[in-house]
Amino acid sequence: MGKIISVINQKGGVGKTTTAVNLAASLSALEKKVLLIDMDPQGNATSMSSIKEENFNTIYDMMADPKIQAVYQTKMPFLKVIPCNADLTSAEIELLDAENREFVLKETLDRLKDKFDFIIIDSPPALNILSVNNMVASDGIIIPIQCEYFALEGLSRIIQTMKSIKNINPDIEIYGILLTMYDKRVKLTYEVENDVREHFGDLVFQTVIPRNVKLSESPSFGMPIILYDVSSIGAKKYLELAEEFLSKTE
Amino acid sequence: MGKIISVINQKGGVGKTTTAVNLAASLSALEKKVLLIDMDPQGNATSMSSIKEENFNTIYDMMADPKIQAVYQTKMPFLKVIPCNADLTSAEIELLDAENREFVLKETLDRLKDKFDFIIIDSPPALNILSVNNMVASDGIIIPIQCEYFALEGLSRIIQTMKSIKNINPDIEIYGILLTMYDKRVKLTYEVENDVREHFGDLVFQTVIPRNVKLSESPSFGMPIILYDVSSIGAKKYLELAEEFLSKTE
Ligand SMILES: Nc1ncnc2c1ncn2[C@@H]1O[C@H](COP(=O)(O)OP(=O)(O)OP(=O)(O)O)[C@@H](O)[C@H]1O
Ligand SMILES: Nc1ncnc2c1ncn2[C@@H]1O[C@H](COP(=O)(O)OP(=O)(O)OP(=O)(O)O)[C@@H](O)[C@H]1O
Ligand SMILES: [Mg+2]
Ligand SMILES: [Mg+2]
Repeated sequence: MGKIISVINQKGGVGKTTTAVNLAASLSALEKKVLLIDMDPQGNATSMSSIKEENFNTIYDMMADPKIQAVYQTKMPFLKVIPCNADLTSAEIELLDAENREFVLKETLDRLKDKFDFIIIDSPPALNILSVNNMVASDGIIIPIQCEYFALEGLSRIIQTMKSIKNINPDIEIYGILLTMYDKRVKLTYEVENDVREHFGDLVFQTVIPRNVKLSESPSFGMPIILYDVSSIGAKKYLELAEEFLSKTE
Repeated sequence: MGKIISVINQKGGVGKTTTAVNLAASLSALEKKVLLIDMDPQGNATSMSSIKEENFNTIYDMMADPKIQAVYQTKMPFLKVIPCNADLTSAEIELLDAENREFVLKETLDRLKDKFDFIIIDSPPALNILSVNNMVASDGIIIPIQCEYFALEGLSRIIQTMKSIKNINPDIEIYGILLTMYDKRVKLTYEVENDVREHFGDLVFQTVIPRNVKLSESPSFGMPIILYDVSSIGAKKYLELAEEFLSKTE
């Protein structure tokens, strides 16, 4: 049975999309069958997956009608994607009135779960009904955080929200906290890292993702870092993360 | 009559809070009477305003009951703040059912407008009912964008949303697009800058905010950059922005 993981943090710009896409791509490079799902109406993960089709169905369509097929092949053999677009914003309002509003995504993914080893879900920068759906559908969450002050402030809120989700999804756990955009030249980086490792111990991945310009360039070419520049430090670190992730979850 | 300005962009982590707080502080240093309003449930602008009171009323309280007073003095003589906390998340759901749901903030601010020269509003990383309230209440918007690919992708969406807000707030205009976290060493920075200046011309501020570690340190001390380190390049640039902003709006 495939494991479902949400990459989530309500703080904006901490590297959720970069982590969801590059972890999914790295796991698929290690020949795991991976499905990436874009549940952020900004559609950034979709634009990094370079789907060939001009018009495509989305996760929003699949949640509305289970018969619709929206799983697409990417340039990487073991990586498929379910895209999204701005229509997903309407789901935020529609889901609020739905009967089983927290479970809609979970029910959509139930029939896909055994076709993949891992399903990785990108989340919007919010703790709204979309991110709640992500967490209810997930076996675990990965929380990317920048080594900055606001990221630290927000960490306790996402962990509190996850604890309250445990009432409806008892199995959910934190697979890891990931330090991103790590800049060795900045003192604040070490202060935040020490704080986080002191409070959360083994929950924090040993692998740290450094600030690396190739990671910010790869989205303009619509591809994960491993296809854009496999020799870059960004590609090496996301591959290392995938290996550490496998050692923690298998 | 005071001008109301929303700092807004649904893309996360582009420098909305950093810009709202430091523009407000810089304008107040130029002896303009300024009110900063935190309309993001993360409460980052609130934590940068170091309010002395332990328990304080919030913008959420004021929107629910106009008799409630929630304007607080900051450490800067000409700068006041209306804080927020995570309760504002409930406003997202409650506002959806309200009669005049887009106008609630505008009605709350009508009686404050003539007490200040400028009212600056920080927004959440979303195009939801809170950011719609911000735009309906505003005379103009400032759009911070990082010089990165995803920021460019999101720019057309915020401009489209503003155009649709013009149906209910005909006066709203773009006061400026601000390039933030500008890093001269990165080629992508120039590519994005050229793209934005080519498309939007004079709408783009001449002043550019460079990546400056003092700007990321000041939030941990709960103060704007002008109080944390007035000699830093970050403080100089936000002061320059305030002067350019005044020359454009007065
Ligand atoms: N390690 C890194 N080094 C350099 N740039 C990075 C790194 N990680 C992410 N970026 C860039 O930083 C920006 C923010 O990252 P990203 O969009 O992945 O964050 P996010 O949390 O998904 O944002 P949002 O909250 O808007 O969804 C992007 O432009 C991305 O290309
Ligand atoms: N010019 C800059 N140089 C260095 N760091 C910066 C700069 N501007 C902002 N930062 C830092 O980058 C992070 C993101 O900035 P900020 O929180 O202001 O963005 P935001 O758009 O308000 O994020 P959100 O979408 O979560 O509301 C913060 O940790 C902030 O301290
Ligand atoms: Mg994202
Ligand atoms: Mg902010």
